[in-house]
Amino acid sequence: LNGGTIPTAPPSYT
Amino acid sequence: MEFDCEELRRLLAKYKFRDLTVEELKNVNMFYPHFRYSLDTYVFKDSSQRDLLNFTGTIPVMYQGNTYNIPICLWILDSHPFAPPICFLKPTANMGISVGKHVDAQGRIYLPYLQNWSHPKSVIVGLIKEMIAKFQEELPLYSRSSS
Repeated sequence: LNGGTIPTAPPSYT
Repeated sequence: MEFDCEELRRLLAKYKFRDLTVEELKNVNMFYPHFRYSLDTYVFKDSSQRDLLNFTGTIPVMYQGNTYNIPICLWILDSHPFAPPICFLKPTANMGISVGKHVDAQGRIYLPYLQNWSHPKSVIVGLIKEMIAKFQEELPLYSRSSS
């Protein structure tokens, strides 16, 4: 792996 | 990781404008050094297939005071830079797609920058900058809460 950033996303709001 | 120009030139052997494409990808790599490049088969809507270079990675999108790393995949057509890249979100298993103005249910990304693509003014770095700006207005992915 070439040290890429980890995917993240905000939590959904119900 | 060091950008491998020779490897890229080899992957892009069948591209009509290989040198132009390699130069541009070197520039993309300066701004976004964590993208990974590979040659894979892309299946078009008409079921035709072509081996195309794609690069996957994340782009930083600020939202409500936090920065999120939104995973994307850009496919570079073999007529690049005279055709726009085909862009997709690459949600992980615990992410959902928020369908909206710029994203469809399959995660395909639509942007004015892509619609108005024209060489030489349109470049991948500019495309990514617009992607970030639009995603900051309307986040395309959300994290599913774990059960």
